[in-house]
Parts: sequence; structure tokens; C-alpha cells
Amino acid sequence: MKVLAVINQKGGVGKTTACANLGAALALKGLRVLLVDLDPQAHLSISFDQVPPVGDPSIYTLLGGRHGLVDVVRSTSAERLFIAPTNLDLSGAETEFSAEIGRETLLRDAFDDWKSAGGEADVVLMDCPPSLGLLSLNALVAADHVLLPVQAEFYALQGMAQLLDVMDRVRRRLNPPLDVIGVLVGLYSKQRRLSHEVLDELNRHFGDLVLHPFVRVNVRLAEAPSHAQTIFEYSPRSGAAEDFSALADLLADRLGLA
Amino acid sequence: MKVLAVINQKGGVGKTTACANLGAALALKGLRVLLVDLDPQAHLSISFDQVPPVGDPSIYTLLGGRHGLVDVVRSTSAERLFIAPTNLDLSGAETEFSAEIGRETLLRDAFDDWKSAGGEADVVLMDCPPSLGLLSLNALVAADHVLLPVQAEFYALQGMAQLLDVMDRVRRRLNPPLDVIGVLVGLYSKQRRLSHEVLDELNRHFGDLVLHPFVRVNVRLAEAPSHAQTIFEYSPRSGAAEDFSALADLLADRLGLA
Ligand SMILES: Nc1ncnc2c1ncn2[C@@H]1O[C@H](COP(=O)(O)OP(=O)(O)OP(=O)(O)O)[C@@H](O)[C@H]1O
Ligand SMILES: Nc1ncnc2c1ncn2[C@@H]1O[C@H](COP(=O)(O)OP(=O)(O)OP(=O)(O)O)[C@@H](O)[C@H]1O
Ligand SMILES: [Mg+2]
Ligand SMILES: [Mg+2]
Repeated sequence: MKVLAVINQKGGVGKTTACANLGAALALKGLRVLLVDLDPQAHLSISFDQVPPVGDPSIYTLLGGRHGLVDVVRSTSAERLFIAPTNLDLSGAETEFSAEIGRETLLRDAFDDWKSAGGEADVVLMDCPPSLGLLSLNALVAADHVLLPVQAEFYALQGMAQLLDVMDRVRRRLNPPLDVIGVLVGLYSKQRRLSHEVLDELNRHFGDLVLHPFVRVNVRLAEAPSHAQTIFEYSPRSGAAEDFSALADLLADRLGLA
Repeated sequence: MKVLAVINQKGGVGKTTACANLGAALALKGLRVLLVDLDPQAHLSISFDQVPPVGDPSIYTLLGGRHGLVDVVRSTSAERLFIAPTNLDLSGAETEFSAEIGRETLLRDAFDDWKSAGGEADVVLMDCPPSLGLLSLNALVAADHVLLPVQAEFYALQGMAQLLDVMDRVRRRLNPPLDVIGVLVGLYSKQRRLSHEVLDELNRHFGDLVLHPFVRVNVRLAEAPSHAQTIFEYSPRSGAAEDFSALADLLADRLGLA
């Protein structure tokens, strides 16, 4: 089982879009995929129309110790694609769990319990909120690898140093093998002059880690969630479906799951 | 002095872009404008090339009580446009100040001290991070009004109920006169089918509060910050400059400052 944190504290760069569609592409290739919604906005859960009612098993009740992952995990309309959803209660997590002993390890423990009770997946993708608070820290501690969605815009590199610094500290104190498996460039459009400057910079910093192809801007990606569909159900022959399918091939290869 | 919180917990909807360019437009109309950077990513500060070195006066040291607003406020290259910048240290605020007595009122107190020491501005725009944590709460407590940037996308309305609910609680317990002064639609493009459905819904929920014109997608808005310029310096005759200028007229009118 390979656990990936899909994280970038910059807002609106395509984290949720990458989780939903990369997850779907990996499932289509025959892998068993679990998506985990760690964002209190619950956008990943909403885009699969799987928001649990308040009090029902969710990532929020999981971190609070009331349910195990086996209670939270649900199937989606796609074969081999599962989701551990959340609801808006999760927005209380930062304050509620900040005094808990081992507060950054709650999610890792839940995965361990799930695995020893027979839970299994080839790949886990955790959708993170646009911040580096307790929920994102839980993801970084539970993760084997980090997938960094970025948008080729001016701010893209500003936050990178801070994120890499946080990763360093997590690596040193809580999760030594944590590494970056890839940088996924989304919302890409060739015409933007700015994109090329930023891409040169990304290549300089990350080299081979920059995954190809880039995910091109495609309005169907923004439309699909309103129909509770992934791009493979909503517009299977679109450029966006091609992009995510090719990225899934590359990622599966890098994870040694091809 | 009218204090506005520019807030939406959805990431990447144009909060920072609105603060920088609306602020610049209001200053061009003769108003004295203070921009406040409450986002630990410090993007507003970066886009004016005004990120204070660690330990220098910043929003972080202000909330920690080491400096007053008079020490933090700096001028920008534009006349009548000032900024209270921050640096990345602010990302520690959520945990560091969460045990402080009256933790949500730290910023309001700082404004009160600044005013009684002679600080003045016609309009204050506070750029909020993409979350509803302690920093955003400080903005909601210090604010007279809320300006809601939204993107005409599927997720736009999902988070609204939660934000309005948080505003309700702030209004009841800490800041009774708080209201929504306007909804600012950004990253708008006519061709997107999805936009029209969402706009109908926004109009139903917010009616007259939806500000016109919408800010059209324009790559120059994304390029300007990399030159530490607002749209009025970078591309003064662009559609984007027109959009923000017209919005500034409308906002000044609604604030009774025209
Ligand atoms: N390649 C793309 N083409 C067109 N629209 C896209 C693309 N990728 C993402 N989007 C749209 O851009 C918006 C932001 O994407 P998304 O919500 O996935 O970002 P995020 O990083 O998860 O945001 P947040 O920081 O709020 O969690 C959404 O409306 C999404 O549908
Ligand atoms: N009207 C527009 N046309 C083109 N690009 C835009 C427009 N408005 C914003 N952008 C770009 O979209 C990206 C997101 O905008 P911005 O950073 O202002 O959003 P934000 O809500 O402040 O994000 P965060 O949630 O991370 O604070 C930036 O690259 C910005 O330059
Ligand atoms: Mg998201
Ligand atoms: Mg911002």
C-alpha cells in the first residue's frame, strides 16, 4: 500500500481535482484506490456526492476516535475506487485535537488499525486543505510520499520553501522516509507568458520530479464535480481525461505498481 | 474608517488579487487605503515586495503584542496606498495565540490603539487565508463589513453556508454590526457553461449584493504581482483595470465614501 499526501497550502491549484481524477485513472488501470478527504471544505466528498450526515462515520469522527477507518470507507460509482469522506464538522479539528497526545499521528494510527483488520488498497490519495495545520500534518505523518500540485503562476514557488521546510521537520521527528514523488502542474495553458518563466524555475528546483504531461485547462474538469462524476464518466475522450490517464501511468510506474 | 474583511475559505478564488487591485483603485480615486495581510502565505506582501525580515514589525509581531500597527504600516509605490505586511512566521499564529485571552479580538484592539494614536485610513482591506481559523476570526471581529470574492464554479456555493454560519456566531458574540457589503465575482469567463448556473444561484442567494462588473479572466492580473505592481501600473488600459476601477466606484458609493 502506497500512501500519498496531495498537498499545497496555496489555494485553488487543483489538489481536489487531482485526487478525484488521478484516483479514478489509477482505478481504471486495475489498482484498488482509496481517496481520503482531509479538507474541512469536504470538496472531494461533495464531488462524489458522499458527504456523511453529522454524527455518521467520517474523517472527523475517525480522528476523534469514535469510528475506525473500516466504518468510514465507502465505495463510489467507479469500480475499485473507494472514499473515506468527511463533513463540515472537520473544521473544528484544529482546535479540538490540538491538545491530544500524539496529535499529528492520529491518522497514521487509523491506517495501521485498518490494515491489521484486513483493510487494503494499492494506493491511498489524501486531499489536503489549503493550509499547513494539524490536518495537513496528519497527512504528512501518515504518508509514504508527497504529490505536489502546482499552478504555473507567480505565487507557485513562493510557498514551496515553507512546505519543504515543514516536510523536513516531519521527516526528522515523525516520518523519516517521507519524500516527494512528483510535482503535478495543473491549470496549464500554453499562451500564458508567465507560465514559461515559472516552469523554468520549477524544472530547476525539482528536475525529474516534475511529472508530464501537465494538466491542461479544460472547463469539463470544473463541470464534472457538479454532476458527481470524474472526468472519465463525464467526458472520457477529452484532453483532460488523456492527461490524467497518462499521469496515472507514470505515477504507477514510479510507485512500482505498474 | 471602514474596515472590510476580504474572505472566502475556498482557495484560489481571487482574494489577494481583489485586495491589491481594489485597494489600488480606491487610492487612485483619492481615498486613503490600508491593506492588511492576514495570510501566512504572505502573498499580498509579496505582491508589493514588502515582506518584513523575521523579527521586524509585521502582522505576526503585532498579534504577539511586540509592535503596534504604527510600527507595521508601510507605504507602497502608489500614493495613498499603505500596507501592513506579514512574513511566514504568521503560520505559527493559530497554535501560538489560541490560548490567549480574547484571542479573536487581538486585531480589533490593534486597530483601536492605532486610531487613538492618530492612525487613519478611509478604507482598510484585510486579505484572509483560505480557512476559517483564528486569523480569519480576527478579521471578522475587527471588520465593519465583509467582501466575499467568489469564482463562478461548482464549489462556489458549497462553502458559503459555513462562512455565513461563522459570521452569524461572530455577530452574536463579538461583533453585532457585521454585514456582507458585497459579493465580488472573479475569474469570470462567459464561455464556461457552468458559470451561468452558478451565477443564477448566487443572484438568488445574494440579490443586489452581487457586485457588477464581474472581474473577467485576464492573464495580466496573474502577471502583475511578479513585477510587484498592481494592474494600474502594469497594464492600466486593460479590461482588468477597467473592471477593478468600476468596482471601486461602486464600493466607495456603498460605503458612503464616494
Ligand atoms: N485543469 C483544470 N482546468 C479547468 N479547471 C480546473 C482545472 N483544475 C482545477 N480546475 C478548477 O479550478 C478550481 C480549483 O481547483 P481545486 O478545487 O481542485 O483546487 P484545490 O487546490 O483543491 O483548492 P482548495 O485549495 O480550495 O482545496 C475548481 O473549480 C476546479 O474545478
Ligand atoms: N481575474 C483573473 N484573471 C486571471 N488570473 C487571475 C484573476 N484573478 C486571480 N487570478 C490568478 O489566480 C490565482 C489565484 O488568485 P489569488 O491568489 O488572488 O486567490 P486567493 O483567493 O487569494 O488564493 P488563496 O486562497 O491561496 O489565498 C493567482 O495566480 C492570480 O494571479
Ligand atoms: Mg481542494
Ligand atoms: Mg490569497
